[in-house]
Amino acid sequence: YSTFPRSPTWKKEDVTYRILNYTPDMLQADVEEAIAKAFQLWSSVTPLRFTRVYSGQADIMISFASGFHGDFYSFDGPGGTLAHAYPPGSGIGGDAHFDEDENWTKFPTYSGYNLFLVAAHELGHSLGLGHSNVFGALMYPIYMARDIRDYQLHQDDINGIQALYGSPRESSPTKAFPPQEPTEMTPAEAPTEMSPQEKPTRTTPSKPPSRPEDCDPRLTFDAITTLRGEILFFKGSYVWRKSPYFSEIEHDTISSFWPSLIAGFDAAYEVDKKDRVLFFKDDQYWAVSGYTIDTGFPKPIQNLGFPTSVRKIDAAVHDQNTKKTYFFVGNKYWSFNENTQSMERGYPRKISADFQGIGHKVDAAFQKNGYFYFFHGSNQYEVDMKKQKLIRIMKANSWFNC
Amino acid sequence: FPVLPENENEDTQFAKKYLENFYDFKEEKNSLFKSKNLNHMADKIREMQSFFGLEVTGELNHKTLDMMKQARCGIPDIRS
Repeated sequence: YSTFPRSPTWKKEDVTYRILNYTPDMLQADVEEAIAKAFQLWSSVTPLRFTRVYSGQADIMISFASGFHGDFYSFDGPGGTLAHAYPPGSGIGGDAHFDEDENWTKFPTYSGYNLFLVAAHELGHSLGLGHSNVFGALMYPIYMARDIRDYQLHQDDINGIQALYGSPRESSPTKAFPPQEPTEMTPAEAPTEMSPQEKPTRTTPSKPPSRPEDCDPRLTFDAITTLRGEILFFKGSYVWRKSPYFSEIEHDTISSFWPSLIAGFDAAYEVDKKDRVLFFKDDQYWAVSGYTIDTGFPKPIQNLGFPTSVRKIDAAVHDQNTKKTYFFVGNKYWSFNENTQSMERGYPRKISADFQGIGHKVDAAFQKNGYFYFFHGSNQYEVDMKKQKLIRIMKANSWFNC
Repeated sequence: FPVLPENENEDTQFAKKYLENFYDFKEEKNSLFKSKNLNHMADKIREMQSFFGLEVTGELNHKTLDMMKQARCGIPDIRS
């Protein structure tokens, strides 16, 4: 991450913003929601609180404009520059401008630019952050369409903004107005600079979902896969990375690797020879190679040969020796031939029939050093597939040096 | 030397504008030595390539131009 020269910041925790005008591309309510959500991203990781005002001078004035609009940075028509914002300061300081010649959208599409994503980036500038050269970070200067459902800030963005403002207070009081529909305020509660006739204020809450402790004995996982020699453990939007080169477990978020992928995978597996990992969520799957998500995804899991009755899978693991991938659904499993790219005949079969000691649903699975590891709840089962023998049962987080 | 092509085509003009906007490139309009300007621009291209993790060549190659043409924020990446 980077900051502006001399690292300007707001010298207060209560920062006001005002939306001066709107784009005809979106409903006004959608513009307001996109901007409120963008502010919420930053308030959730800092002590800052953002209050919207409807008249007068706010710290952060937000507007849509085309071409030359009165500052040094004229906009350039469709594409190119989408928006810009100024670092904290008086006057134009903190203000965010959006190029009205762009097509602004409520949801990420390939024909427009998502206002929430661009606003979140520009508000990073309004709070004092510069551009980051970390690919996948929100403050990366290039626009990147990504999944905005449950969107989380990249760790680099969090490091940057907390370097400027610190972490959220434990008991940060949210004002008397949780973010539901605005309700009338009693004048005694209204901020002094607002006359009672104006609309009541909306303040952003601060509550990021926290990552479970590494050594919590109850820790379970959504999915686990190997990836270029590492082991990635997924739960919600969080990733635990175990590398053969570092003893420490590294903590990341899914969006820091694959910004446009949904959090909360059901299953994942690596086909090492193809340097490819497949992720599964509900009835869709994605293929990635490193950072890059292969084109044409997501695809329906039926493409792999599942019957339509299968709506999601529990776990998947690729056998590097047989080049078969095993998919686990309930108490049954399928075998997929990666060479022929087709499901094998005679499946599904009962898991207990072929996997020694595994007689229950499988949450996650991976193969390492010739052994298979099947996870169920907070336990994992180490199985020698060649000898068809259950070797031992361990805690699911035994890989975390607990 | 990573030398830019003599005839300033459209891409070069675009790149120059990009580097002026986002990498603090200032062309010395009345410099007698054209090669000095070219070298200065190549330096800035290198800076931009390094920022985006591209191969640092100083040349306005295809990948560099592609990156320059992507939609982006109007705030400079590098400030003097």
